[in-house]
Amino acid sequence: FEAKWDHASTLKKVIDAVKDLIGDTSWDCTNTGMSLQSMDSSHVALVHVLLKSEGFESYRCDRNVSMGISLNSMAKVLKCAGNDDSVTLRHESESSVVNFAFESHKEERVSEFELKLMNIDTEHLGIPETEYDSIIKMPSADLRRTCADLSQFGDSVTISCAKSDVRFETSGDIGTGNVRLSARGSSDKPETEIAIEMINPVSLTFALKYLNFFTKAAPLSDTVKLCMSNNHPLCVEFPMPEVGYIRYYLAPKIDE
Amino acid sequence: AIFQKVMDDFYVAI
Repeated sequence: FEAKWDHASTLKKVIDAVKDLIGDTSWDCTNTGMSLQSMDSSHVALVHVLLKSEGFESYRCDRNVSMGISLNSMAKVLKCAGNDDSVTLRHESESSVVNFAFESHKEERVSEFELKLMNIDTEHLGIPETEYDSIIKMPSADLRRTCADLSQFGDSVTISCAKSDVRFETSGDIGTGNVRLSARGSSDKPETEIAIEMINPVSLTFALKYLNFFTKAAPLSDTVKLCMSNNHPLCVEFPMPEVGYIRYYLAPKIDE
Repeated sequence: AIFQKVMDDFYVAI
């Protein structure tokens, strides 16, 4: 297996966006790309990352391989790469390590690191295809700000989606807060658009702590998609055009 | 425990 990115910045951001939620995980490498799927330790959230082979500078995977890696260790290794350095990952069949090589574009500095792989029991679990009742596309910075603002007032947020607006509400010891975002089109700047596709109205409550973890992916994508169905996990997708995506799933709070 | 059940039911064995 050998994969090369032209710039380390994307991989650094991907790892930063998921490492606080999941610790040790397996990267599954096939000829179509690298992916990981992992639940957080409390089984409330699920992370799915896909990095497509066409998003790499060069990519080769002769035999499918599952590499067990501590994401904190991977973040440490990637700290040694400059944002504009190229990154090459190499793993040979049956080897217990993965190699990282960072090269500056003027080629005057090359650094190499070897990370020990871990044995991780991988369960063969899958994410079902779901038809959602409401899908909201919005700027990722808006979601990040909304979750950060409401976190000052409460631990959880109720997201209610109607035909032309979406409302985020919270309440806590010091008071209450809500943010309403109305659908708006923008043909010249699609990344600032707020689009709502509503088949059925949805209202769900989630722990803000997790949503704040998810919005760490905002630097990777100008837009985010919230897909919701009543009593069903929320899907928060950060698309990375031509590269892949990060999808987070979060179980709703259900009244006992 | 309830969240866990929702997520465990969603994320199923294949």
